[in-house]
Amino acid sequence: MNIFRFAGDMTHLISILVLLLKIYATKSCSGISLKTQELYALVFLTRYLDLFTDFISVYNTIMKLVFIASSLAIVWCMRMHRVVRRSYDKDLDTFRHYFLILASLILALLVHEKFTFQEIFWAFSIYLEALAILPQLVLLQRSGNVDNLTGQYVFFLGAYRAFYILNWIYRYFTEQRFSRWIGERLRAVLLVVFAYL
Amino acid sequence: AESSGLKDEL
Repeated sequence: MNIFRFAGDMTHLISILVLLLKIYATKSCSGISLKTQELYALVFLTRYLDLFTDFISVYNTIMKLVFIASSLAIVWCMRMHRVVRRSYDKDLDTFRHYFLILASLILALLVHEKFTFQEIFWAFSIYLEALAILPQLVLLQRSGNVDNLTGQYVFFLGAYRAFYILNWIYRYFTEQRFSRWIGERLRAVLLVVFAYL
Repeated sequence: AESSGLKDEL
């Protein structure tokens, strides 16, 4: 594991902790998109289907469990918690997130490593994660002034993506197997995108 | 495992 990957994981973890802190401390989820949170829960549930079949490391396993549990807890709070759910900006959070799920599913069916249940859902989770932030960004724009913790949540989420991209660039130049794999995926995705256009 | 790439990430 390189330093970019670790920094990415940590900023990802911090973003989730900031979000939990905001909901817990203010008993409010205003400014947070339930659509985005549900998409992230779906991302983790579909990506970590390998939790019981492939072991990578204790670190990976614990982080996977933390991501699944925390994303489900956030969705639970926003939907079920007696106080928290009242502060949800339902009328502003109207992004049609089903289209994002549909687009990710179609892309996963077209571009994947193997045509197996696990691989299709793994590819689906990768595409969906790239799109899942959209409802949150739309809500952010609509709600105008945003509280500090919500702003910091989105900032750390962005930092996580930035560090992961640096990690991929680093791995591209240092791991031959990785760069070949990325090259194949990238070509396949571009082919599909151009075919669509 | 034959498949490489991003599977060892989160």
